[in-house]
Formats: sequence, C-alpha cells, structure tokens
Amino acid sequence: CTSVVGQDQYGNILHGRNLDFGGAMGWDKINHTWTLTEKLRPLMVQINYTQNGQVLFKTTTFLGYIGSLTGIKPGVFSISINERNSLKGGYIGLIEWIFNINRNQSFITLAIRDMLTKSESYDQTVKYLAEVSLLAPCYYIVAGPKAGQGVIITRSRNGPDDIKPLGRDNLWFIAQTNYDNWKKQPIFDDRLTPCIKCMQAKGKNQVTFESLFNVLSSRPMLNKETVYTSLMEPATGRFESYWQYCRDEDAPCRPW
Amino acid sequence: DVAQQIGEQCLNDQWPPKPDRVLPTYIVNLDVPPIERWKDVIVTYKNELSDLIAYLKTFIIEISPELQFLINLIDTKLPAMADTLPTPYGDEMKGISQASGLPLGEIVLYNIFYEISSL
Repeated sequence: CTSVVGQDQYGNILHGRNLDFGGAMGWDKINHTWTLTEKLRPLMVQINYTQNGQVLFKTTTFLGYIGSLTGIKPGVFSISINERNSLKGGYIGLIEWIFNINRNQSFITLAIRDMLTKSESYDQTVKYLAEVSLLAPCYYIVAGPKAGQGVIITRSRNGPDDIKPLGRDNLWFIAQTNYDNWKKQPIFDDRLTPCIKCMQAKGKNQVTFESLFNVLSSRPMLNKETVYTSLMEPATGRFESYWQYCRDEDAPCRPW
Repeated sequence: DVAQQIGEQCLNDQWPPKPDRVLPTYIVNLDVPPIERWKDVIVTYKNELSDLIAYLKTFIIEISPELQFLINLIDTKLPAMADTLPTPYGDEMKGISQASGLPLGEIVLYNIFYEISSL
C-alpha cells in the first residue's frame, strides 16, 4: 500500500491511497498476476453508510468485509490503513482472542470503523488510534479538515512506535508504504523514495485529486498488487475510488 | 536505467480515469438491524465471494496438507467467534452469511484475513 496526505499553499488537505493486497498468495503464471488480487477486484465497492437519512461516513471495501481499510467522515477526518508486516503479527492477537486469553484489544480495521461511526473530531480519532490495544501492528494514516491535520501513526499492538505529523520533515506532505518510514527502505520494495520524488516533482501548488492520482498511478506505487486508488478531501467529504491495473504493455510491471 | 526499463517515472497523464474504472457505490443503512443491513448488497455478489473464499481455503491446503487443521478450525472455532465480536459486527457477519449462503466460519475467516496477513 501507499498512502499520501498533502497540504496545498492555502492549507487545504487531500489524502490519497493505493491498496495493494494479495501478493505472495499464488502467482498466475499465464496471466502474470496475483490470483488473490484478481479475485478481490470484482468485490471492490464504495459503501455509503447512512443514519437518519444522512451519509455518516463512506468507505472503500471488499464486499462482505465489514472492517474499514479506507474511509472518510465528511468534515471530520479521512483515514487509510497500511499493513505493517511483523513476526509478531496479527496471528498472536487472534490466538489470544479465539482462546479468550485477551479480548481487551481491537481488530485493526474495526477500530477504524468504530471511529468513523463515533468520532467527532480529527484529534479524537488520532488519540484513539494511537492508544487503543490492537490485535495486529499497522500504520494508520489520518487527515483532517484543517491545515496541519495529517499524521502517520506507526502502531505495534500495545501502543504507538512513532507518530509523524504533517510538517515534521519540513515537507508539505507525508507518505507511508509498508515499512517504518524513519528507517532505510528495503531495496527489494522501496516505494517510499519514488513516491516522495513524485510528490516533490508536483509541488505544493499542485495538491489536487489529479496530481495525487498521477502519483499513485506511477510505478512502483502502482504494481501488480494494486487493487484500487482512493482520493479523499476531509473538509468537503469528496471521496472517489478507482480500480487500478498495472499491465506489462510498455514495460514489465513490478510484482509488488 | 533499471527504473526506466521497468517503467518507473512520475506520470502526469493518468487523470481523469476512464468511467469504467469507477467503483460501484452502495448504501448501507445503519438504522436497519445489523443482521439485515447487508442483505440486499451481498446477494448480488455471492458468487464472487464464494469463489474468493474457496480460493483461500485451497491455497492454505496447497501450502501444506498438514494445514488441514486450520481448515477444520474454520468450521469448528470461527463460527463461535462471531458472538465474541463487539456489537454490531458479529450480527453483521451473521447477516452476510445468511444472505450469501456461505458458512458463518468462512465469513469470519474472510473478515479476519487482513489481520492474519500481517504475518
């Protein structure tokens, strides 16, 4: 996954994300695709959750999956989650849950849905997602409707390992893939460096849905695992999601 | 050079995406009881959902036939897990199971797979 939050020269905040999923779970040798990724595509939908006749929040999800990987609560916040791979991954939390050793923890995507349902502010969302006990490590990327409201929360199961707010690097954007952003990225999967390069090439005066979509459609942010791109504007609630495909037409596409 | 060969560059011409790339939108009404709120949407997609879950199970066995115990867990342990989840999530999963005709354990597996995949 690749998530980006950018702020333009007027303080407007936009949030974009690529969802990459299904790699290493079966390679289709004929079509040169990940089998699971392709089976997920037809299940991709946008869901508008309503309450009392009003849209309360919107998400992009695999149909039948009730947690939230990408979502927006208009005027309050937008959010995306990136997987954080770890040997102390979610299976430990799941075993604890299934065998009733510890159920005082949240599923990482249900915690997002809880916030989309209940939270009334960006700050409340960030505080909750930074502190709540989780079944699995992950990265939460949250954006708010006001200038300066953007953050990457690097989560272990028991608390935050790092909280990186917008502006900490003297940059007008933050970007996150699937590795700790303060460490050197692995040579076999460095999407962060090209993402930062493309964002810098666009510039602060081009924080638009168009520019974010172009960055997220550039390789290697776009790769064989990429299922969709979502674009979000927390202040207005504008939310658009598009299927993505990385084809080997002009050049071979990276598997991840 | 390698980056260029595999097409790595900052693109400027991908917007706007073609209309056939826009994801379909559905409404889920939170005022409807959790067990019923997904019913209308799921019915349309039950074949795709069934296909995906069947693939997950096959994939687990292909890794090693010894992992059959995991498949057995789906039928024995996971259905009860729906009742341990906070409201309204367990009932939503039951509703999806009923509407799709897929066993509850398989729907729970699908819903916890993102958690497992972080391994």
